[in-house]
Formats: sequence, structure tokens, C-alpha cells
Amino acid sequence: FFKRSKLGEEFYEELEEILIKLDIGVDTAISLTEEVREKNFKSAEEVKEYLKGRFKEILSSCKGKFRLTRKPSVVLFVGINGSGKTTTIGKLAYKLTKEGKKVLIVACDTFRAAATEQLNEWANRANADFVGDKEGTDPGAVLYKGLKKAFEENYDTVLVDTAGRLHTKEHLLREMQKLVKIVKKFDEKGPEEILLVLDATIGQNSIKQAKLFSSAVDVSGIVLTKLDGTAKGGAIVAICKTLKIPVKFIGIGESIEDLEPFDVEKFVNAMFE
Amino acid sequence: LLTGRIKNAVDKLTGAKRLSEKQVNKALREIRLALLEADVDPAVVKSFIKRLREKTLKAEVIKGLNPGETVLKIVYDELTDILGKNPPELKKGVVLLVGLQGTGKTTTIGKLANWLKKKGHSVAVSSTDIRRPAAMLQLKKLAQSVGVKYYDFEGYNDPIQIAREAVKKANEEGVEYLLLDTAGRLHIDEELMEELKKLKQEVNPSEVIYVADAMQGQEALPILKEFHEKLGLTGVVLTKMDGDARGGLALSVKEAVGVPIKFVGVGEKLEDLEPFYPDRMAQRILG
Ligand SMILES: Nc1nc2c(ncn2[C@@H]2O[C@H](COP(=O)(O)OP(=O)(O)OP(=O)(O)O)[C@@H](O)[C@H]2O)c(=O)[nH]1
Ligand SMILES: Nc1nc2c(ncn2[C@@H]2O[C@H](COP(=O)(O)OP(=O)(O)OP(=O)(O)O)[C@@H](O)[C@H]2O)c(=O)[nH]1
Ligand SMILES: [Mg+2]
Ligand SMILES: [Mg+2]
Repeated sequence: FFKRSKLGEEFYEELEEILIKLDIGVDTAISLTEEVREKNFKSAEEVKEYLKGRFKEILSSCKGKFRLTRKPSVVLFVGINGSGKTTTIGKLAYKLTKEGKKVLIVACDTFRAAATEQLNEWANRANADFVGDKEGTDPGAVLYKGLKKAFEENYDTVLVDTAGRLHTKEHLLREMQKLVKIVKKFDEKGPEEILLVLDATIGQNSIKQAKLFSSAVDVSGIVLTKLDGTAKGGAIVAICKTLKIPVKFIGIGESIEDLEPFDVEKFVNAMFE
Repeated sequence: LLTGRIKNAVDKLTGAKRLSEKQVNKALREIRLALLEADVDPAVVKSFIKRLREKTLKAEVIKGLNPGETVLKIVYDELTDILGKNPPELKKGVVLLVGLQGTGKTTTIGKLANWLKKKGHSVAVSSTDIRRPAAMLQLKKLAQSVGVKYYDFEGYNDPIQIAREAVKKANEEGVEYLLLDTAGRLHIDEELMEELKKLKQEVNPSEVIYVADAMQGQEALPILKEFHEKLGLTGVVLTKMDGDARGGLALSVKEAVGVPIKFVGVGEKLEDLEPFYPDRMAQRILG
């Protein structure tokens, strides 16, 4: 993990670089390096163990299980373009149908080419039912149609896909807020879960994404995708520290079973390999 | 115009007549952090700052500027120089688009087809992505919106065979550009990287374009290097630049690998493609 084992100035420079390379963000890397410096450890191994402990401590402080208690329970998936929302819905639907749940998938991405068809294919693979409409339809109208079916036909879970949107586009954040309002017409508390899907390959920008999405809607959890790649996904450490949003699932591949509940121990150990 | 760390760096030096070593080091520390915050690779930041230090210590305060502004001008000019020389052009023939999952390859093909068609070229597009659900339909719809030929290989299950037949068709029809889509893949997936190598050998492309998300973090450069090593990239398209990512990968790519950034994606629509402007990128990276 560390190239140098003697704790000199060069070691602390290397430490700062290593922390930055985990994508935890420059400010967090600097403050953690300062923290380690003040502790005056005797060996690189001690530093490594200390940091592992710190990360586990931070991430454990915002643990949150994915629990669906309502019937039907509405789960809304949001996030920027290409993060893995549609694929994650397929994976989660599969998990739930295997548990015997009656799942309805609603395709509210009516903007991107073939988005509805892509989700429809996942619904088929997951043995879930599907509601969608043609490209250009108002996403709110599709959502309404889907929720009506879910509430009238005794579904356990409704998984709602939305179009990818950059957190910098205010009108798209407002569109997302309108969708939450529509859910509230059926369940006054709104969606039981609003999951923000983040791509582990993205760096510090994930922190900005989490900030802006969670200030627009009540994000209840994060799905961190593409952890089967080489990116460490360190941005969630800063997100947890500053926004207290728990990671509920991780995506570890492109197949339907590649979704796992978030495990702090495993995640931090993998970070420090 | 000057915000955050760079303003700090410049203000610290105001009031001096020459660039003293102590002051320069302080300013460069701020600039180093600004580059790291822009997701520039740390090794690239190190070598870049080293070169900057030599230049700024040799430099004299520029007429009309204070020392802080002088340092900033030297940094900006150096950055623009490294980023420069990326003509937004594609050699005629087969253009292969590659990259990680979800970076914007399929959408970028639509945009490039639109760009080339507007310039009066004959274009055809095809997809070798047999993996992602509705990937071929996605490209087909984009092709229809742009108004270019789409070679449909729905139902095929061999990407190499698709590529072979697409090239054959393009040659028969005499199109100038065949834009070929590939499935997103991880650089560490040996089987899929091997498949991509075979695909390249089959079509002998005039361009191998790596499509990278501007928001990619610290793994961005190592991943690109892996693709470059295995395939030999001829260009990069940086997508989702309509967001607020600073795009430090642009500096990492030019400095460490030297592959030109040909285009920038600035939105989800087919017209949202721009040539790469080094001076704008330099300002953006510096924040
Ligand atoms: N390796 C890997 N790829 C993933 C994972 N999750 C999703 N992907 C891939 O990422 C790409 C984008 O996935 P989508 O589900 O279309 O992403 P999206 O957020 O719905 O995209 P938009 O709707 O266009 O915003 C696809 O190629 C997926 O197969 C993951 O956990 N690991
Ligand atoms: N805002 C913005 N979105 C973009 C840009 N380029 C692509 N996208 C979006 O990013 C998402 C992913 O684009 P795709 O073209 O499906 O990506 P891909 O690389 O083909 O994905 P895979 O085939 O799964 O690897 C879509 O929602 C696109 O609309 C861009 O420049 N800006
Ligand atoms: Mg989607
Ligand atoms: Mg694609």
C-alpha cells in the first residue's frame, strides 16, 4: 500500500497522494494527512490501520438498511447520465421477485433513445411487470399510469426509472421534484426510498452530485455502481461525512445478479488493498 | 474571473516587484491543489508544477501585470500550450469508438454522424454491441434522427462478424465514414479487451476514438493508458462537459500520453458536440 516505510516528509506527501487517488477529495485528503501527522505513528503499518479504522468509523456512522415496509412501496431511482440506474433497477427487481414480491417497473425516462425498450428487457429478465410509453410522453403521465396500476392491482414494490440528468441543470432537478409530487398523490409520504445512483469511476464530482440531488429531493440512499472496476469509490466517504446519506447497495457488474448490499468492512478493506 | 485557489495564489504575490522563490512556491502550492481538485493525475501535477517552477523563477514581472498575475499568465500559457493542437477532424474510413460503460459512446456516434453529415460527408453507422439491452435500437433511432445510413445486425451474436459485414457494406456503398459502436467494457476485462483488439484488426480503422466522461476521477488516466496500450488511440472525446467537472483528464492525457482531444460533448442532443478549445479548457481546469 505504501511505497515508503519511514515516516518522513516524503511519506506524508505520498500519503496525501494515495488518499487523493482513492477519490475521497482533496480537502478530505489534506485534513486526514494532517490528522495522521499529529498522531506521530511509528510505522506505515500503523498509519494504514488507523486510516482503515477512520474510514470504517465514518461509513458506519451513516449506515442505513434498505427496508420496504409499505404496500406498495415506491422506490425512485435518480442520478446523472450513464451512472447505471436502468441496469440497477433490473438487478433489484430480480432480487425482489426471487423473494416472491410482486414487482412493477415504471419507465419514466421518456427522453433518451430506446430507454423504455432497454428497461422493458430488464423487466422481462427479472420477471417483473412493466409500464411504459413512447418516447416524448410526459414522464409524469407515465408515472401516474404506473402508480395507478400498482395501487389498484396489489403490487408489493414499484421501481421507477428516470432519465439521467446533470445536477447542474436546475430545470431537470425541478422535473424530478414534480415526479415526487405525483407519488405523493398516491402515498402522502412520497417514495419510501429515493436512491441516488453514483458511478464509482466518477471522482470528486460525485460529492457535488450528492449535494445537489439531496437538496432537491429527499435522497434516502445511494447505490454505488461499477465497483467491479479499478476505481475505489472514495467519494462516498466525504458524502457520508458531510451529508449523512447511507450507501445501500453496490453494483459489481453488468449481469442481473451483480447487486450486493453495502458492507462497510469489505468496502474499506478493498480500498486499502 | 479569478475564483478560489487561483485568486489566493495571485493575491499572495501582489505588491512584490519580482518573483521571489518563497512567494512562487506559495503560489504554486495553491495551483497544485487546484489541479488536484480538477482531477488531474498527481504524477502529471508533479511534473507540471516542476516545469512551472523553473519558468516562473526565470521570469520577470510582465509589463502591466503584478507578480501574481505574471505567475498566473505563465501557468495559463503553459497549460494552453500543452492542451493545444487538436484539430476537430477525423480521417476517412472506419471510426471505432471505445471506452468504459456509460461514458457516452453511442450518443457521441450520433453527434459525430450529425457533424460529418453537416460538413457534406457520406456517413454510415453500425453497432457491434450485442450485450447491452436495446443498444442497437438506441443507435438505430439516433441514426434515423440524424438521417444517416444504419446497418442493422440485430440478432447477430458475433461482434467481429458484424464489423466485417459492416465494413463490406460500407465499401460496397462507397461511404466516406463508417462509425462503429462498441459495448462499454472494463480495461481489466481481459476477454473483452482481447475482443476489442480482434475487432480493430478486422476493420483496420482510420481512427480509434476513446470516449471519456469528463467527471472521471483518479482512475481516468490509468484506464485510458490501458486502452491506449492495447489499441493505440488516435483521439479522445470528453463527454458531459456541460456539467461542472473541471476536466483535468484533458491535461493528464496530453501531458502523459499525447493523444489529441478532438471533440467535447456538451449535452444530450445531437447538436451538442463542439471542437476542443485549449484556452477554454485551461481556464476551466484552473477553476
Ligand atoms: N461494470 C459495470 N457496469 C455497469 C454497472 N452498472 C451499470 N453498468 C453499465 O453501465 C452502462 C450504463 O448503464 P445504464 O443502466 O444504462 O445507466 P443509466 O443511468 O440508466 O443511463 P441513462 O439512463 O442514460 O442516464 C451499461 O453499459 C451498464 O451495463 C456495474 O455495476 N458494473
Ligand atoms: N449531459 C450530457 N449527457 C451526455 C453526453 N453524452 C452522452 N450523454 C448521456 O449519457 C448517457 C449515456 O450515454 P450512452 O451513449 O448510452 O453511453 P455509452 O457509452 O454508449 O454506454 P454503454 O454502451 O452502456 O457503455 C445518456 O443518458 C446520454 O444521453 C453529454 O455530452 N452531456
Ligand atoms: Mg437509464
Ligand atoms: Mg452504448
